[in-house]
Amino acid sequence: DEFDAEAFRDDRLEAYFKQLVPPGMQ
Amino acid sequence: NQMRTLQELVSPLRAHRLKAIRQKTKNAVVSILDSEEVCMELLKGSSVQEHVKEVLRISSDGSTIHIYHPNEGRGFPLEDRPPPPPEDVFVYSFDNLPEKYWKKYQYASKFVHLVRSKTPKITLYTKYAKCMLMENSPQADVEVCFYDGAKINKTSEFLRIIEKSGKSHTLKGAKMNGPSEVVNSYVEHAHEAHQTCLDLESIIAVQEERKEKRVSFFPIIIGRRP
Repeated sequence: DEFDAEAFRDDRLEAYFKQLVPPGMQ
Repeated sequence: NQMRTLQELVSPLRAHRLKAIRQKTKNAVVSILDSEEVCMELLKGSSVQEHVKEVLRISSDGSTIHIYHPNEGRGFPLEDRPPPPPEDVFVYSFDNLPEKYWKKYQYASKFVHLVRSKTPKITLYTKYAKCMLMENSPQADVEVCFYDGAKINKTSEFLRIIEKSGKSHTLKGAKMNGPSEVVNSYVEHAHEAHQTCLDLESIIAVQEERKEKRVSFFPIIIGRRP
């Protein structure tokens, strides 16, 4: 089935993205 | 029919400097490993005990693909890491990957592109904002978080502004002047910060090339919030 970026987007992935961001108003 | 190539569909993926992650969807698990390799595990069976029936292990520069079917195709129970490769592994290069694997390669590549678009490569603190140039070059995304709460997202297609009031505007294409003078000043600052990040990226990349040991200077944080 086609890749659907949204299919991957879940809280876990958002948390992973968040911890990549340096501090100072995430 | 004229021979199609994978290159026409997708360019080789690049997973350099991406932080390890393992993400599951209904019938596949895609991982970025600590080695920066990208792994696709294709699943079969009920959700009670899913089995990995096929593994594509792609090198971090996307050029080499190892494919294997654990347990002679009978599958291997899904665990928290890809099943170990057996002796007989098929090794393909990007250019000779059989067409039946192209969709899976594209899948892995799109996931990696999504992760690259959210992975900061350069973080620059200016007087007014934190500006992050992401890893998804060429034409990498930029996120500019102003200290007063406003935010600008720039991609190769559009520029989205969220004012501190929460009101948002999306500007497309070359027309990059916003609906008001105030918004334009934010856009102007975002362009300047973006350009500074690009200048720094190329200067640092030159120094990186000079080091014989392949150690990356990225991600890099420049300055701090005033």
